[in-house]
Amino acid sequence: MNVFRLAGDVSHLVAIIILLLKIWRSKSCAGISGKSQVLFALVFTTRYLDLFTVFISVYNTVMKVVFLALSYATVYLIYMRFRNSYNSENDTFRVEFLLVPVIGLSFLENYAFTPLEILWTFSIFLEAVAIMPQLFMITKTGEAESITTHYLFFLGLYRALYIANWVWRYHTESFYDLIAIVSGVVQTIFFCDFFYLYFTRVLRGRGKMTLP
Amino acid sequence: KKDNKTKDEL
Repeated sequence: MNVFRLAGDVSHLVAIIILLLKIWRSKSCAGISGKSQVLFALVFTTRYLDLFTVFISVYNTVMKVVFLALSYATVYLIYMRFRNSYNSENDTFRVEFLLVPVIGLSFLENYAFTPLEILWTFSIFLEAVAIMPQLFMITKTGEAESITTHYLFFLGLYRALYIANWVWRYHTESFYDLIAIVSGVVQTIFFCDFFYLYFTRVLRGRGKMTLP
Repeated sequence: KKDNKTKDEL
């Protein structure tokens, strides 16, 4: 554990809580991609299967359970409780275009050809692209509410901080995990365009982010 | 052979 890793985890948690509270308080999930949230729930589910096989630390177990619970709560709010406000007509990203290559790649490129390892690899690859339906939705509608953009900012910040964590671990422990690093860099790159818009429009202008 | 050291990450 180092400061980048801890800050990354906190940032990830903040992102998820911002989204959940936004939906809960406004009683609306307008502008939120349910597809991205289902993909994130799938990411946590397939990655944290090791909850049943190994014990790493209390911190690790608690965070995993919290992430799982919050991601399922978010999906529940979008598709059940506040489904009337869900903009399914704008959430039209074809997730099979993500799932098929990600499943294929996790079978081809993994650390061991065992179910748990393949599912772990699948979760790492899927996380890298899971935000695409949400970004696609914003591009399609041309705008995003400021709270949605704060959510995306913390979600992008989380992976960027993890990269700093991996650089730190490489130098201090001579340790690196190529699958995690390559996927993490790809994931962060997807946020770069958004980060630019966030700093130039949302933080200066306050209010909605509109695309040109 | 790779060990499982990133698996302690979330």
